[in-house]
Amino acid sequence: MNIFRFFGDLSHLASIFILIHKITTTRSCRGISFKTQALYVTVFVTRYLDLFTSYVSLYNTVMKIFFIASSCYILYLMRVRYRPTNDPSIDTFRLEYLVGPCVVLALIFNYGYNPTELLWSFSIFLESVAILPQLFMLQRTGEAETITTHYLAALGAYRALYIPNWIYRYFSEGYVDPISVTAGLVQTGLYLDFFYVYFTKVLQGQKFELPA
Amino acid sequence: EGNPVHHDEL
Repeated sequence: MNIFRFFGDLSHLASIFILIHKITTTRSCRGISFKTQALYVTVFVTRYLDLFTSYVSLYNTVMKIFFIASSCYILYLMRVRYRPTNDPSIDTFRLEYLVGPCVVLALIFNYGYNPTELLWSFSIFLESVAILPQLFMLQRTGEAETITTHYLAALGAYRALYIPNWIYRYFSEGYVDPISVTAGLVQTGLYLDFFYVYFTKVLQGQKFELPA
Repeated sequence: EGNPVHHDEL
């Protein structure tokens, strides 16, 4: 554990709390992609199956359980409690375009041909693109509530902080995980456009609006 | 044989 990873994880936690806060206080999941949230549940469940087989630390176990539970709770909020505020007609990204390639990539790039490793690898690739339906929705509507942009910024910061974490681990432990690093770089790259608008508009007190 | 990478990250 190093400060980059620790603050990355904290940022990830913060993003989830911001999202739950947004949905419950506005009593609406408007502007949030159900598909992205469903992908995160898939990511966490497939990756953290090792909860039952390998123990890393109490921190690791508690975080894994939290991520699975909170992501399921968000789906519940969107699908049941605030269902009328969820508009599927603008959440139109085709999931098969994401899931299919991730299955193929996991079969090619993995650390072992067994169910746990294949699912782990699949979850890493899927996480790297899981935000796309959300970003696509943002692009389509051309605007977002400020709270939603804070959610995305915290999520992007979590990914960005994992990069110095890998650099640090390479020098301090000689540890390199090429699958995580490659997928992580792609994932962080997807946020660059968003971050540009977030820094130049939202943090200057303006509304998040994309140029027409 | 063993995993070249031990998954300790979240």
